[in-house]
Amino acid sequence: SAQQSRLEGFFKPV
Amino acid sequence: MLEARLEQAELLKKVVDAIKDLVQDCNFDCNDSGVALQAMDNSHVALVSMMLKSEAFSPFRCDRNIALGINLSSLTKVLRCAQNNDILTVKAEDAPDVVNLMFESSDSDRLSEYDIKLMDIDQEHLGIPETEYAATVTMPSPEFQRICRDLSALSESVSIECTKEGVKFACNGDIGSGAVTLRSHSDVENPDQNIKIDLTEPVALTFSLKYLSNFCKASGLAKSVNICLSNEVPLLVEYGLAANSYLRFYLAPKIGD
Repeated sequence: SAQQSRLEGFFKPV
Repeated sequence: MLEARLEQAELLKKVVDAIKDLVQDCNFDCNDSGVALQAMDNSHVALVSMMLKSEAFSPFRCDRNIALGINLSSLTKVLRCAQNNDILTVKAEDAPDVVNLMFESSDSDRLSEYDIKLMDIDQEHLGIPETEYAATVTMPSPEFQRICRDLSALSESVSIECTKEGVKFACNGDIGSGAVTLRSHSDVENPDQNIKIDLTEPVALTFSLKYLSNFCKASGLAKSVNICLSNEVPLLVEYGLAANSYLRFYLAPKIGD
């Protein structure tokens, strides 16, 4: 089934 | 120093209530434009972004940047001591050890004061790019809450599909499947009931209902909610507050099947 992704995959730390 | 006065304690009570199950220790970043908060949940799947603009307070004074590291369960304990209609004043020194909260009854002479010890919170800050979302759904916040609650009974995940036909929330679970489809709807008598779908291209994404249901705890803050989607990027669920302020939640999608 679908895997939960994490936010760091989309938003980069600043 | 910081001095920020809210006409009604209710706003901060509701904001903290809406986010305290998602994030525990947060920096409230104060500067002359207002009070901002960004925090991720422990599993780094959801992010809360709050902005209370200086115009939401009267008066508002903040001479330099101050980060107030606060444990939300401590803040909840103190905010429970305030009545919804109390005037709330938040005060802090420039390099504070504590934040001071003062509650004044609007119709009696009661004045309550509480100090909360501050924490040093080293929090990762994520840059959220300005995004032109492929689809933005504006709908009554209680309706979104109901859909999330209803579908949670069947499944852990929901697929949200936006097309020019409408928006479809669908789930598949052990006992069966369910779907709720909404079309654009304009009610002149009851604009709070309006459903608006702005679409530049069709979108289909899958999300965890546990997190969405958590976001819906903010439903009491705004009559309508914006749900913004683009393929392959986190969902934005936005509750608009008075004075251009907002409470936003971002949720990373589930990927692959």
